[in-house]
Amino acid sequence: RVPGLVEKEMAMEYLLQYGYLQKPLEGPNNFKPEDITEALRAFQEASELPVSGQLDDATRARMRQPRCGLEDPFNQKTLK
Amino acid sequence: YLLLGRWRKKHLTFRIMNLPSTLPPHTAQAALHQAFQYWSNVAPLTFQEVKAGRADIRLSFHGRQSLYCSNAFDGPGRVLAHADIPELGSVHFDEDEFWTEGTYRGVNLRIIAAHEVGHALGLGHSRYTQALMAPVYHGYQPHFKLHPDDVAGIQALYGKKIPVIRDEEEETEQPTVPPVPTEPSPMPDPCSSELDAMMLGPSGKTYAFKGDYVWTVSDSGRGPLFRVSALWKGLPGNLDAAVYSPRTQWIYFFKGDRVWRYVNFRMSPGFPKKLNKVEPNLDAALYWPFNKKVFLFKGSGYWQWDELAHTDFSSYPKPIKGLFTGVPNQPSAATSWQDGRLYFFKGKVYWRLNQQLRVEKGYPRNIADHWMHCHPQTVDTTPSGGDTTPSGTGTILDTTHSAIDTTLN
Repeated sequence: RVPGLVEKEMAMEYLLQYGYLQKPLEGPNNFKPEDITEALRAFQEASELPVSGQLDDATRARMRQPRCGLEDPFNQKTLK
Repeated sequence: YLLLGRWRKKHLTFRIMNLPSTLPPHTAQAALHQAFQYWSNVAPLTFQEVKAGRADIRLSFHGRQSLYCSNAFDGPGRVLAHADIPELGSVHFDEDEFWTEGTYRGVNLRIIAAHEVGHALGLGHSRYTQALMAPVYHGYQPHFKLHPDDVAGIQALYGKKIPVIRDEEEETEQPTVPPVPTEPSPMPDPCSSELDAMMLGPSGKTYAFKGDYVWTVSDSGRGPLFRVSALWKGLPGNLDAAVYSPRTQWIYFFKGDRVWRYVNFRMSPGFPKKLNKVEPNLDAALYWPFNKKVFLFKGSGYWQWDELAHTDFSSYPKPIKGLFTGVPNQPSAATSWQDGRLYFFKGKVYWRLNQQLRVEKGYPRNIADHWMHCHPQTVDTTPSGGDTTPSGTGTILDTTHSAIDTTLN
């Protein structure tokens, strides 16, 4: 599998696990691109990274940092 | 900060279920204890460790598998720990992490534990990336302390900690004098010695102090003698008075013009301090549960002290006889007891006071017989729990004591 795809999946998993992406109540996990962009932006802003909405190196590196297992309340939409 | 919940009480018990293999047990325990202390330093919360049975907050380590947690960990790195919000109390650490203390290597247990305890107390993740409650671990910090946002969050949940009001000079005061090297005193005989101090301590143990030694007393007998400094490191012998306050969990020891303060057997930072509002060389001290105040005694006078509020001592000392009817001046020791009564000791005898602070009929009685189990006695047949008034036959074992183990753990 293309490494980029694996990394993209891991990033999605991270955004889901920590409350940046909201699992859609119905249907499979195919998210709208704008939801993913918004989730990435929320994560980048909370992590004091450049807010690009893209899965760039800095964002991937931050997602690999050791952390607490509880969710983050930083995406206002999913928090609600 | 984000508030996720709160406990309806402010005195919480905690239990350490197991420890990581990468740290000496006492280091790991000290790190976990300190994790609670960060929070109790800034909020009116008190934490008490229990070694068995139920506890409000339960700390444990597990790995990829766990019988009691559906949230498996992921091996070294990434997720370090997780916790439930109030009032659930579970706090779990990934046992596969390299838990350390005092080094930049590995993962600092004390800081992660403080974070997870923050969750267990009701805090969510903070947006301040430098805050303890930020989601990402920023590594070991030798001079770690809570971020203002952490403090604001916990105080939003439980209020501000009422500072123990001390004079300015006291506040800035460092321990004034090095511990005085005391001449090792001979081992006392609990059956014939006049007590220096008596204290109903944490978890209901009664401690008797004489010279350099301390022992416990209970219904089932006397415990072994220990050197005071072996239990309370840094504390001299030949104390004037000792008192434990269940209200603050603090133990105070008085000697000469100084006061020491401990939580269990650990000295509070900045102690010993100089006594400057009450006279030095006190005779005795006790905590009265009915008004939650500490009473200090010297000569014919007493001081009443509220540990958590500013006390105006200008009208003290007041005459002991004005409040404690029938009690002699210059008691050598005093304590309150689980039966709600007060006990004063002097020489070889003691007085018991009822809840109206009046000495009861049939007192004084002999300390050696009723407290120190020194002489064979025919236990009185008076039904236990009744008010054991002296009877013609035999000596009555004072039934006010509850059965507690006599050895110090």
